[in-house]
Amino acid sequence: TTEQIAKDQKIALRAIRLFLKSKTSYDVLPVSYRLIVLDTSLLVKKSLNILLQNSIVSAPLWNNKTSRFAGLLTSSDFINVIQYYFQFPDKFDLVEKLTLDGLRDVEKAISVEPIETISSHPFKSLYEACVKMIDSKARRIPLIDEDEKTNREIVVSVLTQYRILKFVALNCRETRMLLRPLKDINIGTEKQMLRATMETPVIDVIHVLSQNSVSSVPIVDENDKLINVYEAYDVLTLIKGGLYTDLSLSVGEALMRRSEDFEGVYTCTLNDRLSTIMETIRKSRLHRLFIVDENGKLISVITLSDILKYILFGD
Amino acid sequence: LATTSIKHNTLAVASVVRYQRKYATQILYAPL
Amino acid sequence: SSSPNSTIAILPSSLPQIHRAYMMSKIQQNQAVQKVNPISTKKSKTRWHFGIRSRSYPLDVMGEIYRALKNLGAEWVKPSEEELWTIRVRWKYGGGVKSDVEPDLMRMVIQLFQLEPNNYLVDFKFDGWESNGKGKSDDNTKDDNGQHDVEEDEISSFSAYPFLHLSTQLILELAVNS
Repeated sequence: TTEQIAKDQKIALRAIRLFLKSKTSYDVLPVSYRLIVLDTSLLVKKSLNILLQNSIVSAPLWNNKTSRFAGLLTSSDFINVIQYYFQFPDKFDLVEKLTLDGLRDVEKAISVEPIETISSHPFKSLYEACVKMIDSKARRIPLIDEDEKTNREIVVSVLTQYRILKFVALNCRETRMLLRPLKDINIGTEKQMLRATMETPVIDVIHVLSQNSVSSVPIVDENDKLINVYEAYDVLTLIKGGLYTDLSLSVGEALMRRSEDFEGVYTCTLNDRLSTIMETIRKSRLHRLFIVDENGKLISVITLSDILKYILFGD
Repeated sequence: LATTSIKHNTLAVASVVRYQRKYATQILYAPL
Repeated sequence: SSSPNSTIAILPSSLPQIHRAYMMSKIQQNQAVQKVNPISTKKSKTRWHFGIRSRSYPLDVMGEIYRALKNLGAEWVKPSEEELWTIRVRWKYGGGVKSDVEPDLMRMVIQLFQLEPNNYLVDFKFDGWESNGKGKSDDNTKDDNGQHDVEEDEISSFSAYPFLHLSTQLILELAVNS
């Protein structure tokens, strides 16, 4: 019955929260893993190639002058560089020679708020790391410890919302009890959806990403039917393709830059449940789900932040 | 110390270290 | 998803091949659409090597390393007869806000190996920290001839980044010199 399902959902949420409080961020780390760090004197263009070559979208930075960590490089930094180039096209040379050290100045030049640098200790609870991420709207959190010999801070790893939700999906059987339909639990439904069409200039879509701090913009046809999505990650391939040529493209043309192994955009309907969404996260690299109606018309989007926020505080 | 060939004026070096009971391959990319 | 009552799906029009066909059809309708190619996803697998290789004569290699260390302001223990192909380095680790609690002398062992005739390999190994000025190492297990036979675990300071950073400095110096 609906009542029983609602009761089970509450029990499941409580169990998952207990699980997150009983585990540390360290527990999420594989037994053996790699951590790629970039020296801040690298050129921005070179760092882009390193990210793409290693199939990663972010990396901690190492400032070799202060011999300390200097925050995270993320797709937002590349969006800032594109905005900067668009505002100051005569500064093209500077963009070519821009090093990672210079990214903070780019933020100031286009008056963008720097992303709040949050962090968590590896042996603090996973629940605490999740709460920090939700509060700061960050999608990833560096795990920082202090080297016992040198008292220097060290980045042990960087946890993403995706990795945490995958860890929950893999280890919490209670996710199968989350059977209430999305329409009844109010996740991601009350959103003012910004959208574009295939003809929209890609630079306008990039402005939407930056000004609304979102990581994707849905692309719809004349009947508001969802046909594709432009993601923050696509900006990296745009820059790799050559800044000067590609900024005049439409978003439909820019999406032809995507590599062939792109897995596609996930959709669902308001009748879907978190149990099957968590099952999908367990098996695939899902970063968000667009909610469509029976005709494929766009309704809303569910992000990993929405799912994490509901698990921590929902119901 | 693990190293890669220097390509496009960029060098990568790595070292495997133990952190508690787990092993991290720490990689640093630096410009020539 | 496989479960019966799930409508989770992948949007067919978002798959690169289908999107490309959609855009090409626009080109056929001679709409002003530019043909744009996907970025190459060939991820040339990063090939890792142990240490750095050299085909120079062993003595030349050692000379280059000592010269590079000197240029970088490092110190080294006078090599003993038995360890001509080993350099025990101590390096003032600069940068950052200095606090006297932080040991800032990093020790490194540089070792020349012969792989086969005319093929040598230089390996760098992290060898612990010392505090500045006191000259004492942070581990007091010194054997008689002043070498550090520190417990393996003792020197396994977790963050390799200072060591990796100094290694890049040394490799760059060697690359520039050679």
